[in-house]
Amino acid sequence: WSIPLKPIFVTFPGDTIKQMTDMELAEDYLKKFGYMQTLQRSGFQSMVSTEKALKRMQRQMGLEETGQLDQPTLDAMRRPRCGVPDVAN
Amino acid sequence: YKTFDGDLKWDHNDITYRIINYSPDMESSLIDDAFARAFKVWSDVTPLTFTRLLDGTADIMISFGKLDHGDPYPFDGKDGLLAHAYPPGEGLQGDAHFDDDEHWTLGTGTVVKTRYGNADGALCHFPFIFEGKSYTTCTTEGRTDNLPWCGTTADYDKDKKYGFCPSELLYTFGGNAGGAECVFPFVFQGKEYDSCTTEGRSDGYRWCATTDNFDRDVKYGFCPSRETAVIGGNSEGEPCHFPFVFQGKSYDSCTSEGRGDGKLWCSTTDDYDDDQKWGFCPDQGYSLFLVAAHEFGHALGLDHSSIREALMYPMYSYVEDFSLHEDDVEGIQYLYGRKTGPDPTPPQPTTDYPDTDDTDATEEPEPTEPSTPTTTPVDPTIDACKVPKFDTITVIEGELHFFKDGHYWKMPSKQNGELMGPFSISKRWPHLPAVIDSAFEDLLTKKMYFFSGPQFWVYTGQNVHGPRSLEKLGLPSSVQKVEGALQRGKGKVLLFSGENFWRLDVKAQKIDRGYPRYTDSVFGGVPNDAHDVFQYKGHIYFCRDRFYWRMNSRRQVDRVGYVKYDLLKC
Repeated sequence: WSIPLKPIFVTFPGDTIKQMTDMELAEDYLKKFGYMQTLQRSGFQSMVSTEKALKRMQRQMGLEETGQLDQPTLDAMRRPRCGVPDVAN
Repeated sequence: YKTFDGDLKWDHNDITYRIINYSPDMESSLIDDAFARAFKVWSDVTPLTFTRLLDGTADIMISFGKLDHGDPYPFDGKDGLLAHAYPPGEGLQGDAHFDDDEHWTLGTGTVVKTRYGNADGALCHFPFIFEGKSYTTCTTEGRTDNLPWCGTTADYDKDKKYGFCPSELLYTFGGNAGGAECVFPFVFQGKEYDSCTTEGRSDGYRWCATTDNFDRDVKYGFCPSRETAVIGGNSEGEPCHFPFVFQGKSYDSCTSEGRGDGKLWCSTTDDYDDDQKWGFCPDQGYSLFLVAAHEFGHALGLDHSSIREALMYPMYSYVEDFSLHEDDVEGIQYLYGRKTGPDPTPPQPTTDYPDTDDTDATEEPEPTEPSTPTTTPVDPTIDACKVPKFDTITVIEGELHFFKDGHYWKMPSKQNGELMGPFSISKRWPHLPAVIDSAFEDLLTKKMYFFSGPQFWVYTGQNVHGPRSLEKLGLPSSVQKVEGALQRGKGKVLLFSGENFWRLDVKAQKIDRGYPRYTDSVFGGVPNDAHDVFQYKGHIYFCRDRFYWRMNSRRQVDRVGYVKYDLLKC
């Protein structure tokens, strides 16, 4: 019988790449590129819901606007990109 | 397309840029070229011009950095964020930063530009055959000095073309040692080092001393990356060690085991479990040209586009034959308008220009009296303004002379002087061939030296010596022509060929010790394949095609312009 191998992840010394869960990755991405936080005209900050932020990100990236953290969205978040936010703060 | 809030843009069209530092991933000339091409993407469709400054403050300051690199937006290690740039404005605004934890290439794997050897700085050709064996990386095989080399054609055995690969044993970049090679071992803070180190630095860059004692001499440079070097991790610059042991299992190639992100890594010692030394394996890398073109779009005022094929789309993807998307063109032209004025004059077919075979002196309507050998134009319809590229430009008796295919013109030194000529070379210097690669007037003796191919001639008035071979001056036989000559004080002249230059002691007729040297190690910021080099009115000019790079006495490029408009006054 073949027993599925459980992958072993190790912490590599000096690794600057943070190992994150999908949800952590998404939240970090949405915040970093301006989808999650928007500055209201009145001057106070309000948090946009994750679903709204995801939809906004999906629209910008030309993905299907599901508002869900689906695989195409995660794949897009993992792609190398420019560090300039997509939504200006 | 989208612009930044308030349509931020530059209030002038002559934009300046400065490259603050370099990545160890690519030879500096390749980086210069990638940035220049990236700017050209935008200058091709707008009235903008881009001029490179070598010091001072430029509109667009370009730098490489890792993680926290001095602004509020740190990078994140390999992959993820590649670069960022700020919209137009003062200070940090307009600047572009590139993450040096990335592997910077031209998009299709490590680009290895060679030095020395016999291939004139050509890129390595991988794979190449050496003694019947195929090599996909640089090798030290066949050498006893441990210097890595590569073939620059597919078959070294057949073509014998080779060059040396980046190595700290050959050169360094940046620092304060003028590109000298590392000296191992060297002492730093009382400790001895046998290889490049990141000790003493917070930016993660590998460096070495270029004397045996840094504490005493404070001479250092940064180590270029070898093409087999791992990226990031804790062994940056070291090659993978195969096989290596990880969690008790032996690996013969890079693996993603142990990582959740699928990235390939390797150990740089034989046992990761014992030594914990590792790094990411070299990959295709990111095209510096494409990323720079995108970032410069930001620096000019464009925000991210939502069109996937546009350059200003936020995600990176490699395209081989890049052309600017309509959306990007519309965006940048919304800010700066279309390109105005005529395009630069395209190179004229050489048939416009009489061949030397057609300019038989006996058929030309010019006087032949020896007393007036120089001053009567042969054919005023031959227009210097239509010459796309001169054979050589030099100063004779204080006047700028332009040589091309058996003819020459001269520009009187007085202000508003008009170009005179063309004159026939064979009338004034009867023993010279039609094509002159280089010429200079010895300031002490007023002798004229002319170079053409592997030969040179020396004229004293109407008396001539030559032709003699370049080897008589002490130049190696591999030098097939001298492309530029630069007076350095009385009795010394720098002779340029390919990417190198030599210093000639004119009186002794010998090349000084310590030469050749790399042109770009002494004259930074000028093309290293300039075909004319000369000194005029206190400036040094390097010409390539129809352009010149002018360098001041502090060796700063202070102007780049057209030979046609600025020197010929067309």
